[in-house]
Amino acid sequence: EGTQSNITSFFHGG
Amino acid sequence: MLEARLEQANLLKKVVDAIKDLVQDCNFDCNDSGIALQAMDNSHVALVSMMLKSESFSPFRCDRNIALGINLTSLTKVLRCAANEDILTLKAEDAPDVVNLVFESAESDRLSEYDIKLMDIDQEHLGIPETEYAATISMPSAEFQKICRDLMALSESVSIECTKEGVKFACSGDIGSGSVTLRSHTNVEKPQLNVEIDLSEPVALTFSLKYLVNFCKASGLSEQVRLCLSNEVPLLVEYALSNNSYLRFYLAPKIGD
Repeated sequence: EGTQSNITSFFHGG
Repeated sequence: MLEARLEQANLLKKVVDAIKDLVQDCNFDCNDSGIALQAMDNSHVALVSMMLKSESFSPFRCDRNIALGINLTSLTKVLRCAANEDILTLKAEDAPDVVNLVFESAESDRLSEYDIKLMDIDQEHLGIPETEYAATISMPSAEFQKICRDLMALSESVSIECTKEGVKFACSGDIGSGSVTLRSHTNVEKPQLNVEIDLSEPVALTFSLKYLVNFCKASGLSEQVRLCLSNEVPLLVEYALSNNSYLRFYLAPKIGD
């Protein structure tokens, strides 16, 4: 079913 | 200082109800454009982004930027003291220790007043890039909620596949598999039942149903929900509110096999 990715790897701190 | 008056307490009650199981302590960032909130869930899988524009309040006054750090469980307790149709006014000083909530009944002379102690919340603010999504689906929010709940009975994950044929929500689990396919559909008499699919290229992504079911707690805020997808980026689930206000959820995809 795939590995759950992390939202912070798409949206960066700013 | 902040002073923001909502015609109906119901709006804030529903917004907080929709997000309180996903995020606990949040900064409500107030400035002259309105009240915004951005928060990640503890696992850093989902992101909530709320914007209540100043136009959603009448009147709205906010002289300088104020961050109100609020525990949503505490806010829920206080909002339960308001009737749905009460007029709600939020007030805070420029460097506040508390936020003040006033509930007024439009039909009687009752006036209730509560203060909630504020918290110092050090929250990471994420930059959400402007994205041209490959597929945008508008559909009845109740339909999306039913699909997510139904499929969660079979599996932890759902694949959302959008092609020119339509959008297919599919899952498979220990007891078997299931899918629901929707095509574009226009109901002239009941536009809230429309399904609109805007596709620039086919998309297929897999998401955790637990989070989607959680997002669907916002279904009472809007008759329609918008799903925006592009391959290998988070899904955007948007509930539009009046005056360009919104409640958005972003969900990171499941990747690989």
